Amino acid sequence: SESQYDYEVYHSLEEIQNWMFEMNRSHPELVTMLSLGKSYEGRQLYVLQLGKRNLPPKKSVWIDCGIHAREWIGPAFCQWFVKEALSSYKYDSVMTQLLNHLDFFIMPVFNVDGYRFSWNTDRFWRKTRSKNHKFHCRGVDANRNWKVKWGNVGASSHPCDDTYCGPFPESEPEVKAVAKFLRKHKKHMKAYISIHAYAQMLLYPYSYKYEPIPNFNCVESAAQSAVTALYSAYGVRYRYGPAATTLYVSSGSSIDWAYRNGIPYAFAFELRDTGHFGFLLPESLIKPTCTETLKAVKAIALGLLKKC
Amino acid sequence: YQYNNRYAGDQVFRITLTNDTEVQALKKILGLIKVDFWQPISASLIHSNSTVDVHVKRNDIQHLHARLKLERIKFRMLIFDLQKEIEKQTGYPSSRKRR
Repeated sequence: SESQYDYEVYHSLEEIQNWMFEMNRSHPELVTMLSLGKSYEGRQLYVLQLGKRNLPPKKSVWIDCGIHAREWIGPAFCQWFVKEALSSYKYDSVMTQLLNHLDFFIMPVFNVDGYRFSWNTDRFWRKTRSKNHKFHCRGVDANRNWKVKWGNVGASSHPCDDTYCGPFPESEPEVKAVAKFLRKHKKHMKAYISIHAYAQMLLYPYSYKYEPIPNFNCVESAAQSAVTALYSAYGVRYRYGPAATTLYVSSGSSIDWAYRNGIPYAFAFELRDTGHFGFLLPESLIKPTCTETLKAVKAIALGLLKKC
Repeated sequence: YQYNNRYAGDQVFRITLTNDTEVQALKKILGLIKVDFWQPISASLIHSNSTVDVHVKRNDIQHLHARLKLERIKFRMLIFDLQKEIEKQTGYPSSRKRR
């Protein structure tokens, strides 16, 4: 049950999905569970919609976790966000304001097949689990598969590479399903946030080119307030800026696609750490990492309610 | 053991590059030894004045060690035994039950 669920440990895909059903069952006033479709291996792509039920449709925020299978702290954060949002509604004025005026769409595990494979077979699997009929290697980098400058710099066209962009844009059913959902909700979707690890950075478009985005000032100030909020928790410093200059140039990324498809604020978090544990962030660090990241996400969401 | 102990003895190297000569040398070395890139995500993204984290299988450790030494490229061990670190990360199911 909800009270026994331990948010300070990593959970298997099955545990996470059961937890989503439980959140949907026990919070009907704030939670709706959706399925966007099925993964390559036929697993459901579940999303939780959080927010007070009221009409007309509200501004929306999308948060996906676990695009890269081995980055387990992502799904842990998505679950942490839901838990904090629901438990602090009506007790924390900011979260109450956010849930009253925004809808949050939370996807705890984007790459469901990859996560399961990383949990059971190869801890350091990154890609999806799609098959390639010409090569024995499996999987596409789901963060190189979006239809924006697809198959270009920073992506590989070789199926055995970890940055393989896929045979064509949105070839991965997981990417296609999320892209379709975001296109459908485009009118109200004001922020896209994707949770990754490890580098301790907050990145925004563009990834595929060095040119600044048109609303650079607003996005930069949102990023600055986010990393300031994050720092306030435990004094952990995050670098922030355009992905191309702050991390590296890459094409076909989800934040560039979201931005080019009309979502004015698109961010990718690279959570802890900077290499000490890398993908193997211990469970003892789930709480501080998620606590500080929640502060950053709330800062970004609050910014959407103000004019920039 | 988790994952059938497949990561026992594997290590994660952190290699520090200070100039383009070292970048080229490392790209050449890593072209010969199959490693799993942790950061950055591929050899094409390696550049000077940066660090490169790579997961090296236990049978390749001596070879990579020797080649880095030969090229005088600075490196240190981030994770000495990957299997141990994996066990520590989530603890084996029995410990979870205990929790």
